[in-house]
Amino acid sequence: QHRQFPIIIFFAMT
Amino acid sequence: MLELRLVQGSLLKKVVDAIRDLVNDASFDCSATGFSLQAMDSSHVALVALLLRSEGFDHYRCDRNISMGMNLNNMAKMLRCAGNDDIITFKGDDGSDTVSFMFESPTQDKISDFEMKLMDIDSERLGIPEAKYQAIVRMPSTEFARICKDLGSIGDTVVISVTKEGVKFSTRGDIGSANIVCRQNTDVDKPEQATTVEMNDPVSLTFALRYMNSFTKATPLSNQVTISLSSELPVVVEYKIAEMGYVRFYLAPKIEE
Repeated sequence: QHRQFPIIIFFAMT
Repeated sequence: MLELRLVQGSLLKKVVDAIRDLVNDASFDCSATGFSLQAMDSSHVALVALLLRSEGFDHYRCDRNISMGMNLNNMAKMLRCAGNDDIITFKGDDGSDTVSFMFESPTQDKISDFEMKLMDIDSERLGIPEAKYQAIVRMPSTEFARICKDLGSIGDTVVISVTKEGVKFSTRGDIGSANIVCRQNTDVDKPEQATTVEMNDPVSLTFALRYMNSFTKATPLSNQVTISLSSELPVVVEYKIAEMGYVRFYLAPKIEE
């Protein structure tokens, strides 16, 4: 089972 | 005051067509460095980053940093009215709620002016850290587009695996499965036909094909595409824009639970 995470999980908010 | 003139106006059309499938509204930022954009798709799974450097324009005037919210479909409607060989000048004023496009035919016998309404957009900017990727694949952009289209008719996700053998694109669906392997190939007539695989470590990641197919709308911008992969990091699919900059698409991988 694969789950799609939002890209914000990988990058920080600036 | 903002004034950008681009002799190769068709480039602006291609840029807008490259990203409007993914993003509806975006905030364009203009500074001394250039004309840029960063925007996420509505599901916040993919991100697009565009840079058109100021040096790439035939005339570039930007008195102070300015952000302009634009609807990309409306922008495409306006740009569609420009001829393919037209020179495009883009103008904006501080505090104005519109921008204008001027199209000049190469022989200067037709000059058109279009005014477009701006939009209020809450733009969230993400900081993208520098990463050292486990594998970097460079291949003809048309080949990558063909692979994504072909696999998209069979499955919903693509597994991209890089080994010393080359890069493998795999999918699986109700009707069956498919594997496409591209080996490194630099023995070609033209450099843009080459496929190169730079691998530090083998890597295998799963992505939604819907987004990959959307990224390939940028194919007319560049003969080559660069795909950078690292475990559990978003893939970067980059189309370089000659002498001007790039369009980069970032897509979060699907992670096994």
